[in-house]
Amino acid sequence: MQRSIASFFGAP
Amino acid sequence: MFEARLPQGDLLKKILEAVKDLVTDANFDCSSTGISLQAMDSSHVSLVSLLMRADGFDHFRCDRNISIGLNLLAMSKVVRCVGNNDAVTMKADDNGDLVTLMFESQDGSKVSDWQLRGLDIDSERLGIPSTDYSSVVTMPSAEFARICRDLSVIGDTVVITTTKEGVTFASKGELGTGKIALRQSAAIDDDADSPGVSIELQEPVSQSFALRYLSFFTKATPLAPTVTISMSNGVPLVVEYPVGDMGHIRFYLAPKVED
Repeated sequence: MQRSIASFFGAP
Repeated sequence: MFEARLPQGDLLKKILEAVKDLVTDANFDCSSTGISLQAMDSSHVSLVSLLMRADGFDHFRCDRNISIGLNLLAMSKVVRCVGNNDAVTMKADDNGDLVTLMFESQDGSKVSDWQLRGLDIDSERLGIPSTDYSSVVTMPSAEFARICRDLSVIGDTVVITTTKEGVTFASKGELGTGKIALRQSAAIDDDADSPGVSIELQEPVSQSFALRYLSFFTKATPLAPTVTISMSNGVPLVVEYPVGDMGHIRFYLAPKVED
């Protein structure tokens, strides 16, 4: 399974 | 207005070759400090982050911050026409609607002008925290590219494991398994073109990643003789190539986890 990269890096 | 002249135009060519297969459209965010770009691939699994500092250009003027949206495939086709010793000048009007790329040969005997239509790209910019990674591997970029290519023969996932002894890359698939181990080694005669393998290890790490994306990242290999791979358990890895001495291109990839 592959999580999206955005789920690790939030909004700035 | 925005105007920037890069004496080593081949850097821009190499950057475009490195990202064009991963990202379709992206914003070049220009400010007085330089140019940055952040973009995800279409499946939102990986992220590219480019930085080119203003002081790396021999002329850099940016009156106000602008985002220049461009189709990277179109731009790469234009930039492919840059001669290896050409200088490249990028220009844009204040709203970034029209972008001019000018290539000048070193002796000034040939000048070519290209214009690309700017795109209005609505992209969210992610906040990437600065992190101390558990393991940081520095190795020859060509070796990393070769390992990704070789292991792709066996499987679609690579397990990267760091220990005090070295780093291993392992893959398995229906055909069998493959494992490549690198020990720490010194550079050959301090030759920048023959860098060694070094590992800064706070903690050992073992994580799985999709080889397809790592292989995309290795399209940046011509940018630099070395690549740095930074990892911590449970967070995305970072594959970083320097861009001359003016910045870097970083690729982030989320780890694969068991279903």
